[in-house]
Order: sequence, then structure tokens, then C-alpha cells
Amino acid sequence: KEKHKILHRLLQDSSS
Amino acid sequence: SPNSSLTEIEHLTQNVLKSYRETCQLRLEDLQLLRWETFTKEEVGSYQKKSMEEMWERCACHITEAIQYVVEFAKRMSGFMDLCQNDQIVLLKAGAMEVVLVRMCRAFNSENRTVFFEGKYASPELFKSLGCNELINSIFDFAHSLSSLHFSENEIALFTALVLINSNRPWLQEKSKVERLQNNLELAFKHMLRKNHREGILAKLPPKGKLRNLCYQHMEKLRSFRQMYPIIVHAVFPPLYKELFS
Repeated sequence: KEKHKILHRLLQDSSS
Repeated sequence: SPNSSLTEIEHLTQNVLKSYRETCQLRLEDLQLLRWETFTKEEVGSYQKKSMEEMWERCACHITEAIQYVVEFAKRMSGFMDLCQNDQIVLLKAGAMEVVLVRMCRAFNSENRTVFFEGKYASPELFKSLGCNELINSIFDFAHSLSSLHFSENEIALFTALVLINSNRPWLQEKSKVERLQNNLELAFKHMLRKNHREGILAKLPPKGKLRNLCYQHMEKLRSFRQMYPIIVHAVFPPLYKELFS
């Protein structure tokens, strides 16, 4: 998870 | 899939088309309008005089921006967010750049072999200072061959959905779930082509290995660049770009 933290964040961000 | 009704396929089609329209980054009309707006000799020269580091950083930023739109496309596609997070990441990590390369054919003028870049259309020579002429030429050749298919916006939408939803990507945890979505997208794509008498393009689509190879070449070039300028990559390249490609 740490390795892909930005993708994780983008995927979880529902406001985008 | 015998379990998917025509209504289900029609819903999926509409959803993919809408998701694509909302996330296509550049409007086709705008790209067409600027189609003959090319960089002057002086402007090309000034790009060629830029340092390798500056040009790499610029391109890395543009690629990252384009990828963010692809992530958004995926998120809006029905079925994608129902996949487990591991698989969402696997598919995006393997497919986002491939989708960017396919989307690029909209921003490509095959009549003078130029691509839209920083406000105008640019020939391969403009990218000379990147130090990867072979890769740039391969990408231009690829855009040229895709352009010859004269994809409609709807065809690009479904084709790029299929580039992304590929159950053969390694490390998927719920392969069968991806497979089902892929099957439905294939049905949707073929159904649309049949309706528009465009089934002929099926045999002309680029082989999957072609896109994979371009992405591999890009990562190899990044690796060489990083060996020369590790601090630049570390300090100024977009974090998402590094996460995906190094």
C-alpha cells in the first residue's frame, strides 16, 4: 500500500 | 456473457461514453481547431536548446496530468470501483499510460506528423533534447497508425476502457471479476461497431504487445535518465509519475 500511496489517495478521493 | 442482457450492455456503453466525455482532458473540437497551428522554426529551436532535465520534467508533468484524467475515467466507469483496491491499482499501473498513448491519437495530425504539445502542434524534432529519438518516433508512428482508423469519440471511449480492463494483467486478485467486466465491455464495443458498420476496424486494432512495448521503452528511458540525474527525478518529478514508472 505504501508503494502506491498516491494512486490509493486518488482512488479514495470521492470529491475529484 | 450469457448473463448480460442487452439492456445491461447498453447501460454500460452509456456509462463508459459519459465517463469518457467527462474526463477526456482536451475537447476534440479545440484540438481540431488548432490542427494547423504548428511551432515556428525558432520555437522548435528554443525547445531543442532546453536542457535534457528541463524537457524531461516538462514531459513528466504533462504525462502525469494526462494520467490523472485516466484515473478519473476509471473511477467513473461502472464496475471499476467494485473491483478490490489491489486490482484497481494493478489495472491503472499497467494500463494508464497505454490509455494516454491511445488518447494521444486525437491530438495528432497525421498529415504533417505533429502532436499537440504546450499549445501548438509539434513535430518529433521538437523533443530532441529528451535524448530518446527512437521512443519519440515509435510513439509518433503509433499515433499515425491509430489515426488511420479514424476512431470516433465513442470508439475511443470503449476501446480505452478495454485497454484498461484487461484480465491478463499480472497480480490481479479477483481475475474472474475483471474478466466479467472485460467481457461486457467487449460486447459493448462490438455491438457499437456492428451498429455503425465499423466492424472492419477490429482486425486493424493495435496488438496488445505494441502498447506494452511502448510503455516498456518509456520506463527503460526513464531508468537511464534517472541514472544520470537521480536528484532531479527525486526532487522535481511528480510523485505520481515516479510511483507509476520507477
